[in-house]
Amino acid sequence: FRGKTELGEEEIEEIEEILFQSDLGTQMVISIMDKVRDGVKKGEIKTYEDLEKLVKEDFLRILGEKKTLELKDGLNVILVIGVNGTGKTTFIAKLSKRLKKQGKKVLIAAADTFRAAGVKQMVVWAERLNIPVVAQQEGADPSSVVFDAISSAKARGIDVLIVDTAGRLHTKKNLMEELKKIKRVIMKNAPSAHLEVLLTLDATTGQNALIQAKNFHENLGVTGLVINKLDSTSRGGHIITIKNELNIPIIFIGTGETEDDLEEFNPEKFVEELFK
Amino acid sequence: SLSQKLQRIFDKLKRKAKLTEKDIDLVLKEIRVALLEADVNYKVVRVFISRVKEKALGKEVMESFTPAQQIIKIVRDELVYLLGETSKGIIIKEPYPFLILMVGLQGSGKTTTCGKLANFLKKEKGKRPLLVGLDVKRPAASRQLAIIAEKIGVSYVIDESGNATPVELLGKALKKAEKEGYDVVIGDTAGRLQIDEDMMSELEEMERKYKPREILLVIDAMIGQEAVNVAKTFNERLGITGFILTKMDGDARGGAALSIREITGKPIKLIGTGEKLEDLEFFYPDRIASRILG
Ligand SMILES: Nc1nc2c(ncn2[C@@H]2O[C@H](COP(=O)(O)OP(=O)(O)OP(=O)(O)O)[C@@H](O)[C@H]2O)c(=O)[nH]1
Ligand SMILES: Nc1nc2c(ncn2[C@@H]2O[C@H](COP(=O)(O)OP(=O)(O)OP(=O)(O)O)[C@@H](O)[C@H]2O)c(=O)[nH]1
Ligand SMILES: [Mg+2]
Ligand SMILES: [Mg+2]
Repeated sequence: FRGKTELGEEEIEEIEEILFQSDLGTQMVISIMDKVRDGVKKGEIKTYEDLEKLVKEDFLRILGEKKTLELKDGLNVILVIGVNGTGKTTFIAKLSKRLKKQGKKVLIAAADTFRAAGVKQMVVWAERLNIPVVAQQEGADPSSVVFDAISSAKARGIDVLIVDTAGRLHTKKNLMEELKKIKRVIMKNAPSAHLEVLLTLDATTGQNALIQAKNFHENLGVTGLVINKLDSTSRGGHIITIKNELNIPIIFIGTGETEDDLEEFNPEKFVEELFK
Repeated sequence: SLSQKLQRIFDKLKRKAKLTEKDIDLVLKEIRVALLEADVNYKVVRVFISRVKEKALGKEVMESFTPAQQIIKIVRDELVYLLGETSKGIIIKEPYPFLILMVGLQGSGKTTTCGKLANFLKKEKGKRPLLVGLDVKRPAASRQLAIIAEKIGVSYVIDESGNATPVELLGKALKKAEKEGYDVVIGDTAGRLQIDEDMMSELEEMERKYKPREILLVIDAMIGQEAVNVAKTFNERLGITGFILTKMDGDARGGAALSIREITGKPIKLIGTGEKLEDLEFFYPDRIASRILG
């Protein structure tokens, strides 16, 4: 019944259902639905089309302009962090292929020295893509791997050093301290490098994504978000709430498991998909 | 907390002589928000609230001196009931080898959980497990399983040649298990989307050929609204025998537990509570109910 339909309670509940099921988050849906019911009562929203238009415009306003990854002259360091299994290692493979194709000299630091085959997984990807990688044995101090990688990056005139880290829950204080130490090592040994801290989020995650973003941001200062697994049936609506509350730009989305499944985040396209 | 919120509502209503259905609706609205904030699926919440409303309009609440406590009790009891029984884990019975397949979305924790389960069956149940690396796609997946297996002293089969299909590899592993007397075989499969036709067919082929006694769907506790569709599709296509909820050591409320139970009726058998191979626990519905209610 899409189109110039009269807006009854049934149509309003339908929109509420779509918004909830896209993982937008309870508070955001409640505040949108309050606006909607208010607009319908005042006669400002007459049809389902008016309604969809209002919500889409609100989302686009929140998401803002498309933002590309900022790279400067000299050494750029990209620290990739996030909860376990959110797609960090695979994202680094995708990003390094993209940057290499753009003519950048890329180096990868395989600093997940904790998880079984954490180093090996990153090394296999790097070898597949013919990109140099700095690694030590499993169980090594990740900060020491990062230190080595920075020395190597400076010596080789690397444009972009991408650092893979072990997955971790934001609730584990000692693991967040470990990340802070890694960041300090980068800032101390590459003080003039441009540093980006990218947080990976899983599109299938529910409202915990907002809590993850808040915690990682508080601890590390997140400069950009990467939303992976958007090829799943999940809509990833939580990023609208995250952008609204923390104003961190969404830079990339992951849409699959191969090295080519990386797209720059496009707000219009994302909002359209949310309503399909 | 939810009970504090409900108490505040009823305190305001205390001056009324009698509770009405409208008062109950106000309270139910608060409960609905709590469940949605816990990531319980929207449609599952609607069904749950209508069931609670029926009970809440009865005498125990409407004529109670402590209606807030009564409603909380109804909600908790209903939640615990729906979440299912306290699990006893995975019970391994003859005939051997007892085949277990671990399936689920990418990154949900399958490989780690295979290690945890093998460790549990060996140390607590005196079983002789054989781990099988059926993920031939993900870089270093076999290596990850091999390292885990060696850590816990369990035998394993992985693809050495680089050109075995997962189905063939499973067949090889089962032959080895029969020949060498392994009583349980745990197959670690590649992560996959429930909408990936080829990958789901691969699992269906394994299920058809080798009749696993357990097909466990591994679900990340922080999963959102799509938990319902993921669980429904895996169950419809494979006939899963139970769920394992991972990463419960985080602060996700875990409302997916209610959604997957409501949609499939299959039991939640185990809980993953960390990255170490000992971090596996039985499922206690009352603990999960408290967590979901916040
Ligand atoms: N469908 C899909 N799968 C993805 C995507 N990104 C990553 N994956 C898969 O998700 C799983 C986990 O990816 P990883 O790159 O290992 O994730 P991680 O964050 O490095 O994991 P940990 O290091 O263990 O914390 C793998 O099976 C990947 O192939 C994506 O955009 N779409
Ligand atoms: N904190 C925590 N982390 C877990 C738990 N279970 C698994 N992990 C972590 O989650 C990440 C993914 O685990 P894997 O076992 O590789 O997941 P998977 O399902 O096999 O991933 P794919 O094979 O790529 O689909 C790893 O970093 C694990 O250490 C858990 O219960 N708690
Ligand atoms: Mg990784
Ligand atoms: Mg795996």
